[in-house]
Amino acid sequence: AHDEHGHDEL
Amino acid sequence: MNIFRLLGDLSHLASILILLQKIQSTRSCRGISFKTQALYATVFITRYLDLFYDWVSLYNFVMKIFFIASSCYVLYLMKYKYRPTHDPSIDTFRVEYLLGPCAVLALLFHYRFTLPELLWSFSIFLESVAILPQLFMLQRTGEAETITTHYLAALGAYRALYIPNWIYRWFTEDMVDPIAVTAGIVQTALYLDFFYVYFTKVLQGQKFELPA
Repeated sequence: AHDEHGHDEL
Repeated sequence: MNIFRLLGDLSHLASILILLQKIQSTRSCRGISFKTQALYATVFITRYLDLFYDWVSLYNFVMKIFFIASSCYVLYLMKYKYRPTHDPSIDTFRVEYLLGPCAVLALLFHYRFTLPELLWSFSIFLESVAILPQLFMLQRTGEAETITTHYLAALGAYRALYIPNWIYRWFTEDMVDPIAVTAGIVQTALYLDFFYVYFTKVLQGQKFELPA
């Protein structure tokens, strides 16, 4: 699933 | 965070330091596409808007600030300090052919229909093709300074390392980001031709020259 906390990669 | 992503990010960091070193040591931005650099600045600014409202980690924060600041600094160096060394007549890729389709793709593929998420998607698609003006320029001139090829190799390595990172995250966190993965695979594929010449020539001590 797509990370619901936002985008943690750069 | 896993080892692939860390090495990928460090490789990205290294690529920018190599680029700055190339410009400062040769006092020239010859062989560097201003258009590609402008696209990268656009990528970072549109992607890292979450700096203002979303805290991920100190690492994440510092890297984002560095990428925005360094990409803007490179633009300043190219546009002002070393302007005479930049030849726009060989930097002729039409960036509107990239910006338009990326905007359309962002409207079609996104995780939420909000401005920051649309810009995030746009930045992902744009990053995947931002290197094209640079590769196009390389193709036109048929050669490159060795330090410029190290810059491109580090940049390509960063993209390549993100792929095992996604595979790792898929298994360990059950986390898949289809937009980033698809665009990332396309982006890495664009480097294959360059990597072939880099490994067979530059790393063997020869000059980077494309066959006529």
